[in-house]
Amino acid sequence: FPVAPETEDEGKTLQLVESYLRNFYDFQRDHHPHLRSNNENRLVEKLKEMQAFFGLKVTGKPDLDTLGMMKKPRCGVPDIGR
Amino acid sequence: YVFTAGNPKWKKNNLTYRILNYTPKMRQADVEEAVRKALHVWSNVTPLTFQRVEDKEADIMISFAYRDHRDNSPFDGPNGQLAHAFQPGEGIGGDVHLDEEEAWTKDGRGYNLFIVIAHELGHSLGLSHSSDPGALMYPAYSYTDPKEFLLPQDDIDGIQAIYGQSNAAVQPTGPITPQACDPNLTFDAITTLRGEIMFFKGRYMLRKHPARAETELNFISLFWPNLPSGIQAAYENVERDEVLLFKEDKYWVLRGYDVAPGYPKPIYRLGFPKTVKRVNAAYSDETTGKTYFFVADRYWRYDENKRSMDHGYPRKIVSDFGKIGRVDAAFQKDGHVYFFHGTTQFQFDPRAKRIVGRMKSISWFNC
Repeated sequence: FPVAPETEDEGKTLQLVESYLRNFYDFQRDHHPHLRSNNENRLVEKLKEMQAFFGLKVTGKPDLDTLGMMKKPRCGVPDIGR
Repeated sequence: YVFTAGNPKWKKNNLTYRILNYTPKMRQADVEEAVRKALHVWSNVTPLTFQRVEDKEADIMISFAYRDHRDNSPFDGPNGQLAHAFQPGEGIGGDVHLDEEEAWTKDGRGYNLFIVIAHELGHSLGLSHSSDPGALMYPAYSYTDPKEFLLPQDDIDGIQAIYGQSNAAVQPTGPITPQACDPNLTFDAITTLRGEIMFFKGRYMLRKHPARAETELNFISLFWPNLPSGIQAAYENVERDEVLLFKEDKYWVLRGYDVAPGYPKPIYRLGFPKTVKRVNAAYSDETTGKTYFFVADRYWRYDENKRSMDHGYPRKIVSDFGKIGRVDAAFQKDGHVYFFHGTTQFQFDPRAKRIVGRMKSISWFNC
């Protein structure tokens, strides 16, 4: 069945968020599927770190302002870590 | 500002650089000028010097690269990641890589090469990303006219903390990013714009939307790359859906959100005498169609329908508005006029013709 647009958007959003946090905030995905809640917690923590860095509202959620910032062209050097 | 983890720095002040290749999107001379200007941004505030070398290894190797270029950090095509650089050190240390697939330019179109290289050189010298939105080392790209570029104070403080001050007799200083809740914040100009309020300060604009609690800080150039920084006066003609912006003896018109073609024009077109060199503040009364221009201790009144100055002006500000002093900025909202003088704001009732309130300049920002 065709994927409902909202679900597709969610997928894209998650992909954007994960790759941004992986590139610039040292987010490491845990490759044990059964530890899903772990992953989500870590993602939320990293998202909060990114929101705090940019002075955005720290919600731990990919809200509009946060996604807007993630879509801005930027430097490839990570914001934290080496 | 933030140092790169481990505080890496060059152990010498006289560094070398080399341009390994060029982008076909710019003339070679323009690329070289952008590099030279970017290096000068940092040498101007530190004891560092940069000498160009050819045909041999330099401390800072500058190159344009495409996707995977064997440094474990592949580029991602147009937009997204524009460039990256490596911290001070041997080999790849200090090197700057620019994504060849970006639209590199020497002006406000695409991505300005000078701005991006100046940022990456900050990494080459040991700085990491700053969370100050006005800093050059802020991670997101933002355009500033290179002719107007000044290294912000946050970056000066950072690089001097690593390499010390410049050898110049007078230490260069840079712009500081305005903080909405800074009690000492003053404004260059203020205008309404389709229900929002725009507060202009240097190269920044603080934007206040009535439905949002936060105040948004942006570079003026983000919305209007062709406008200068340091706007001195502004007002909205609600009926015509226009905002007029003034700097020195010129003015621009925004129609909706876009700078109208054919501007700037001399302010004398509006009827100012040649003795007037700049406008300090302005507001337009939507009900009467009259616009008030404040210059030093006097003001002019302009009829928006006749499109000419009313006779009998200028008049003394104090005689008609009371003791509000020189006006830095003014705007009208919900029937009241708000005059800003330094960190003081006066609320003026144009019907009663008297001051009815006095607040701090930052009262609009929910501090």
